[in-house]
Amino acid sequence: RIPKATIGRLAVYVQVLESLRRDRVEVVSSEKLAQACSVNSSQIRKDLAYFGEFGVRGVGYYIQELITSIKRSLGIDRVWNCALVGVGNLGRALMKHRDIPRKGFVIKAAFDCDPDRIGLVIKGIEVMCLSRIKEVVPSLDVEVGFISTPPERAQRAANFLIEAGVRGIVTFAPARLEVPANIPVEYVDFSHHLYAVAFYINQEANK
Amino acid sequence: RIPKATIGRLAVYVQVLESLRRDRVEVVSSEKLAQACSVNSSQIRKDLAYFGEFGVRGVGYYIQELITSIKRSLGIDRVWNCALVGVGNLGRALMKHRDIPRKGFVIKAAFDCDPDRIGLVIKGIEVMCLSRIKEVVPSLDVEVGFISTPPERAQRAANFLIEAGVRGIVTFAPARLEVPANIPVEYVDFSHHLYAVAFYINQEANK
Ligand SMILES: NC(=O)c1ccc[n+]([C@@H]2O[C@H](COP(=O)([O-])OP(=O)(O)OC[C@H]3O[C@@H](n4cnc5c(N)ncnc54)[C@H](O)[C@@H]3O)[C@@H](O)[C@H]2O)c1
Ligand SMILES: NC(=O)c1ccc[n+]([C@@H]2O[C@H](COP(=O)([O-])OP(=O)(O)OC[C@H]3O[C@@H](n4cnc5c(N)ncnc54)[C@H](O)[C@@H]3O)[C@@H](O)[C@H]2O)c1
Repeated sequence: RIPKATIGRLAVYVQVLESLRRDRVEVVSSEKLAQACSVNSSQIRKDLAYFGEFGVRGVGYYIQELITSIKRSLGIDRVWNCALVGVGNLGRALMKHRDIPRKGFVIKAAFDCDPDRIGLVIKGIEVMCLSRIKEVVPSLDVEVGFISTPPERAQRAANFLIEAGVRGIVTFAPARLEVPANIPVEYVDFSHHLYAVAFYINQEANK
Repeated sequence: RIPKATIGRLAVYVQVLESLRRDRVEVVSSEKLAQACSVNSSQIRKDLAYFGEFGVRGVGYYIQELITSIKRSLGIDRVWNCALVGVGNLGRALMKHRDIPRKGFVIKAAFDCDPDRIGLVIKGIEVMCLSRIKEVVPSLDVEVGFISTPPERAQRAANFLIEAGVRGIVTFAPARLEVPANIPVEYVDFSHHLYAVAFYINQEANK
């Protein structure tokens, strides 16, 4: 069994490698990759060793090859159908965010409980009433739910998604969810970026 | 000097500790904190050692005390005034997101270049034309810029922010920015959460 901490880091390695690839970088040294991922280079070597031999001594890592290998090892080299609940400001931004389908996650359905939003069509998807989620999610082979409701409504959204049959949830609402043990939940929270930028501003000032 | 990798992790420790505090947890073991932060517990001890002695043997860490100490060490125990550029779907969601002011970052001004958006008032802030940023940012002591424009417009937004005098940038647009070496940039990207949820769904299926 691979430790949970390793999985968290591997997901970040793939994200960082993909952004290097977007910048047309083909090879990266283990030091540079380590710095970009906020880990030590010995940690990267240890994590990758679960899956095989990757780096080339004196050269570093071939980015495309490493992305493919990690994705295959994580089992994420395929398309995942998603359903989004809460088509407000953030929900609409997520439905238009090109980076999501680029990573293999396709929003196939969107739900809301506000009559003013139901019937809207965004990026070809018609917003439906939450009460229809139980019939729609299985029919579209949806496996992942996104929650972009206000925090006090997130638990109810999670209950609907789980009852409809999703197998995992990514939530953007700042609220803890009570879910069965076999349903993984990922909480999206960018506050560590705020802390880091503040620290580096101070550091520049003290130079 | 503290390594960049340590700063990245400390910012995540604060974020995780604050979410435990929100769940009214007062003490956390070093194993539990390590798992929640996707690091090993020896890594946490090493990182904190730069700032002093924190954990209590056999008990763990007192959450409130640890948050205060790390924030003071990082120099983020004060309010940061921010300016947001790009008041579209995501921009509006950020201006309403209660988690940002809760962490000490206050959006004081918002800018856009679309005449339909200029003049809107969101959470008491009037959206202004980007051309006014040079006079507004210094007058409000703004130090941090948020970018929530489409990716192909992010560089232009960054140039305006830097010329206006911001000292650091947090960008949500998936595009690399060219900025002077003394301006820190944090890129907000949640794709590692997508990869992690997919992996755990597969893991549940293989049990
Ligand atoms: N993590 C991040 O990156 C991030 C960034 C910005 C905002 N947020 C969070 O995202 C959430 C949404 O913010 P917003 O500005 O889009 O809010 P919003 O009010 O514009 O949108 C919320 C939508 O959810 C709908 N809704 C409410 N309860 C529902 C339910 N039970 N089922 C289905 N739909 C429901 C509403 O009708 C509305 O359309 C908030 O929790 C906010 O704190 C997160
Ligand atoms: N990282 C994340 O969490 C996340 C999530 C969703 C979307 N996004 C990204 O956020 C960005 C915004 O998405 P959206 O759905 O809100 O888009 P949108 O089109 O609704 O909003 C963009 C806004 O930026 C304004 N704008 C464009 N160029 C500008 C400039 N040079 N100066 C000032 N304003 C300018 C537009 O007038 C518009 O109001 C996109 O890049 C998207 O990919 C990021």
